[in-house]
Amino acid sequence: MSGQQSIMKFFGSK
Amino acid sequence: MFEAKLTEGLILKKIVESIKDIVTDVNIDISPSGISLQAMDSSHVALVSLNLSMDGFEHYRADTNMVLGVSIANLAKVMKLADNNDQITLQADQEATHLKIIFENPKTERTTEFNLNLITIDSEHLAIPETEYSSVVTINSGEFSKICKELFSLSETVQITTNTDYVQFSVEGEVGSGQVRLGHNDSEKKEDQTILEVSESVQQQFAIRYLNMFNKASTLSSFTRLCLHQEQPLVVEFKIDNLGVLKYFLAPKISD
Repeated sequence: MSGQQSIMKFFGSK
Repeated sequence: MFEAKLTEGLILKKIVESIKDIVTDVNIDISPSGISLQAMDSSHVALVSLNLSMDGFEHYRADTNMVLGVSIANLAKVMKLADNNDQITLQADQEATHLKIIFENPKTERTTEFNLNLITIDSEHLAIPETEYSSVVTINSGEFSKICKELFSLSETVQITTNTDYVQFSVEGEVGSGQVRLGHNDSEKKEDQTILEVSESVQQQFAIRYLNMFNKASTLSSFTRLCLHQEQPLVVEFKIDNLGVLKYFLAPKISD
């Protein structure tokens, strides 16, 4: 998907 | 030992239906204060977060924290055994290998039991930062579902714009371009209300197909709350009366 960001970019690992 | 009985079992059935298209295998976290889960979709674009408080259950007992790994697809199949009027009880022993699910209908005296095998899931737990959302829109859940569904037939992507006067859902595709704009509406008829709480305007783009999947939860709540922040994923939130909240997080798209 072009331009789709990942949720992991915003939420770091615990 | 864990045991939780929900009088209105239909709610649990609806929750499973609302997440089964997004997540496959899920660790359910059991604690003495309630049940929660957090899971990403396979492409790591969306995240589901569910919190149910023990107060919403007719009976709730969890001696310690436990993690129950469950295939949501299989859980959904088991839930099909439940009648809409059934009460549902969940049971698991310490170090359990299965989750016992009991459906009971006090009127018809029918009881169904199923032991669902648990699985070991190596999933990453993400830390969701506390965010002060600069735009919060509360909208009738049926209306939001309809808007997303109809716009998806015109475009894959929706741009959501908020300001103090309105929230706007706009699309642009091969067919053409257009927008649905909803102004603040606190009419007496509660279901018609659209409440805008905007401290800072936001403009972001999202894949509509995810919104359509989230909207399966519209049967759980009369209203959908959209929480936006320019630098953060969208939160699509469904409050479950007296029991808890189901939240979906969706990462924005960036324009090419």
